[in-house]
Amino acid sequence: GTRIIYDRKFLMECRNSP
Amino acid sequence: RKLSFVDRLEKHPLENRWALWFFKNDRNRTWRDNLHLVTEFDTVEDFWAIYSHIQMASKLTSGCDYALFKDGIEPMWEDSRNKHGGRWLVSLAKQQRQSNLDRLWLETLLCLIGEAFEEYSEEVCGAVVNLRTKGDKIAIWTSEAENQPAVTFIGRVYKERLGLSPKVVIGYQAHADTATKSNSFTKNKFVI
Repeated sequence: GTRIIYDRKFLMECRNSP
Repeated sequence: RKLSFVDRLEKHPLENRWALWFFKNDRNRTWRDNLHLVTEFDTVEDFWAIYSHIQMASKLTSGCDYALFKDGIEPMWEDSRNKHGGRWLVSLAKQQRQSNLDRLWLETLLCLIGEAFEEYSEEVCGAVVNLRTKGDKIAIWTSEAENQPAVTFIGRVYKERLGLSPKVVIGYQAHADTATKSNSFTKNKFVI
């Protein structure tokens, strides 16, 4: 199957999202 | 990938479920009794909720550890997934606790939950940060020390993600060698 990969930028954006 | 409107409404599942562990050194108790499972999570949003509610690593007292491991793997050499493995070890100078430790530990966590090592992410068991007066340590643990392609790929990506200077050398040590060493020196199986 496919692996769920998140890059640093996406993870950091999720941190700041309300 | 950019955060769309829909992205903001839903939680983002991680490839793995992760467990956060905390170790507090109390000489009156056994090593195992000092190790506590804090919580588990499997979404990006739950990771950040937990991360923002716990002490930063640099604020822990010396002797404490945080560990983040895949669900079902205990943060100890004896676990069947760790037994034949080893760790990429980043040793920090004392003054780096204030200047660098939190950034390097967060980067390590993001590598794990984001599956930064692509197909070799399968080999990753977890990561540990040790707070020690003589110098703090951060390490990524993998499950098979003999798996050279996986170990070296993980080491290269990890060093790059930490933003370490090419002059800094990080070493990979097999747990079996660390466990049986007779002094504080463990030989490196690989270096990057």
